Amino acid sequence: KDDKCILQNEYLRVEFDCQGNLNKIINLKKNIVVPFTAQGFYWYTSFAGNNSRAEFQASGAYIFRPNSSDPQPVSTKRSITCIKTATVQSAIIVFNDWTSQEINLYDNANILEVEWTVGPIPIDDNIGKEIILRYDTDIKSQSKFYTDANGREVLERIRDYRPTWNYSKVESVSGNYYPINSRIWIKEPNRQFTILTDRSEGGSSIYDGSIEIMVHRRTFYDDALGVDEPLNETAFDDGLVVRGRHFLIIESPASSALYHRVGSQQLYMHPLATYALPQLSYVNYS
Amino acid sequence: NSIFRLSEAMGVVQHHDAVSGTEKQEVAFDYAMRLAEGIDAAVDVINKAYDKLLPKDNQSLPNVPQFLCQLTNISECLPIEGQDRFTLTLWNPTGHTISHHVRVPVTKNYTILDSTGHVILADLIPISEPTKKIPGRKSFAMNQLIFKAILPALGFNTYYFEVKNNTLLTNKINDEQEIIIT
Repeated sequence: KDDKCILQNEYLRVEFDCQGNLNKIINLKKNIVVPFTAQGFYWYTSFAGNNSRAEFQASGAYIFRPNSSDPQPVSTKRSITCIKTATVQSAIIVFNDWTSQEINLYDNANILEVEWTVGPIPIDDNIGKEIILRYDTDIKSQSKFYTDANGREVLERIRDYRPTWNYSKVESVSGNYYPINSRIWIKEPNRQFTILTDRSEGGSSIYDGSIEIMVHRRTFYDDALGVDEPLNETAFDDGLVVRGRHFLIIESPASSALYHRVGSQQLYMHPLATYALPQLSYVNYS
Repeated sequence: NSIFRLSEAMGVVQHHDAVSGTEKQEVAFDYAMRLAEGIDAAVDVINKAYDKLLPKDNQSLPNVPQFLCQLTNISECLPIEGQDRFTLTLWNPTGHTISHHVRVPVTKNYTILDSTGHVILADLIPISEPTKKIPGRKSFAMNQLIFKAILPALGFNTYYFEVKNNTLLTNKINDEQEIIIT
């Protein structure tokens, strides 16, 4: 009934254009606006290599080694379905047969949920693919981003730099990838964009203002580091489907920790749901 | 020690290959088997705990076993599918009150009652097309109920689902809901 899909509660406003692109997220309480120049799924082509540990090592289980630093978008267009109820407002964005995301804003929530679904990754073209979900903003992050180490101390990462030795850039993408066990963020003096993950993933900030997180991969070659198998999941006919969630927080740097620490504890210690089938009416059951 | 099998499996899968999924395929299957067997064993502990936390006045009534639905992330919970009544109990392991949005995949429409008999306001929305198309999903649920649960610190709430009528739900949306498709 409207040209644009807008999700809004008392804390956040999330705007999409009619083509399903995430345009901006606004923290209404703090009046913080974060425009998105792009958001969606991309894939890197896995380097094929020659089954050695030397110069031509393949992208495999232990090694992420794309053959180009420019990931391809998984599709040139996407469809968006917007559903609004009293409890939740959702934008379901379908990129193609094997990638989609559902962006959910719950009532009273100050964190935006992105539930991503990827797979089975098609391999008919015999090209290994490493799928990322990328969030491109205008935040001037000055080559810096922050990731946690095993859910504990969050460390500052600087692109193409190591704090304890002189770093020579060889792999512009994988050389800047770090584990993301629970969270990653970028910031500038007045704005911080934080993503909480529901599982350990890998990711980076390859460009200022950008966060990318690898969510699925399917490769054809072993990287000669001992696994002796490609990450192909050939035991399943079409490969695996993976579904996970990212939680986005738009806040000031000074108050972001209040939200991502509380949010990550609620993710880790989430309620345990159990069901039962009592053959009793409510009156008797209660 | 009913949770030993799960705690042992959890110990095994702290290995970096298990965390990142870079193990051999046969090892991945073994990890999955260990975790599944551990979870199955640990459900007994959950039931024993709720036997103590949910005392009954009438001891002649049998205990109603609790079970997990581990595929609710793809909107699938086969044991409750088509049932006229079932309960959902949510345990809050944190030391403070929390609010939590719950999604329950359903094939019928239900009235949800809390432990004091109050009707819980819930939204019935369709399960997304990408979810329905996930290979291996066996559920016939086309809709899901979403509601907000308030859970006490280190405590639980039980929600009782009672079918509104016996007609199967179609993909019908409530009049109050707004849908935009582009």
